[in-house]
Amino acid sequence: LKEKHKILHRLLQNSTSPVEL
Amino acid sequence: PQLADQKTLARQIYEAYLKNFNMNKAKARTILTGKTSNPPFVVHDMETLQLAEQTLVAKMVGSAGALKDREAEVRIFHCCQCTSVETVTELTEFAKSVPGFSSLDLNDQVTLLKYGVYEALFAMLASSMNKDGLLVAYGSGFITREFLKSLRRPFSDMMEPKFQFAMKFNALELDDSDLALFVAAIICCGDRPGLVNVSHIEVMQESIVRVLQLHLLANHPDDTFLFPKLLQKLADLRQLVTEHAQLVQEIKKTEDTSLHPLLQEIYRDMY
Repeated sequence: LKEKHKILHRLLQNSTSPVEL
Repeated sequence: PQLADQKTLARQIYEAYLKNFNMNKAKARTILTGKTSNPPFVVHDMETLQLAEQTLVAKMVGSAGALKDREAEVRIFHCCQCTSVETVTELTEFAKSVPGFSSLDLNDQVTLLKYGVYEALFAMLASSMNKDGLLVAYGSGFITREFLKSLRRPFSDMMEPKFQFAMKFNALELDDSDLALFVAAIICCGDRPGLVNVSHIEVMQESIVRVLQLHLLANHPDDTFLFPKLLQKLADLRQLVTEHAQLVQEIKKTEDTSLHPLLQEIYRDMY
């Protein structure tokens, strides 16, 4: 599941990495 | 001692809500009722949309320039996506601040967000809506419901169901302290598909729902049926998201538009 949701996973683990809009 | 714990949980969740969401109901109502010195710029036709894009949206979405030659519907759809991505990011931070969430299995955290973020997003979107339109661009703009309805299909079908939900939801007159607990209850939901450790989540869900019930009784003593009414709204939101996901899939298939990778992740194999 984590593999299919890499961005969500990243957001959960690291609050400082911004999501490119 | 149990009551003290419940009050602490309610306070922690409310503080996380105020800290993590850029817009909240109190702010939105101040703007919507004209109690600010800077009223929002009203977008009600193609001309005012273009004006707004040159000022408000350019500030909000750096990449909007790449879409300047595309039709209005596609540009608006892109803006909706940007706002959604930002809210999903805020919701993730909010969820992490809910006591117990971060100690859940990481796969379950992903699942709870995948299924919960759009329900939470549409519940909170109601705060920025009135019967005539919707606050956008951090409250600096207001796009009218009629203008959104006048777009070509399928884009015109995007927002009207959210307005219909919002009018009924806003009639419950929740404030931000109620909404904070309601959003936490949406996210910590034990019956999402594919959860690994259901019992762990159910324990969290039970304590949040109990706190929500007690909070509503204290905060709305005249509306004794508010809690069951809100439980019904959870089911309505699930239906709203299902229909929204279907519409997005249709747009993706039939229109030449891109979907943000984060939103693709959420929609993929959702329902």
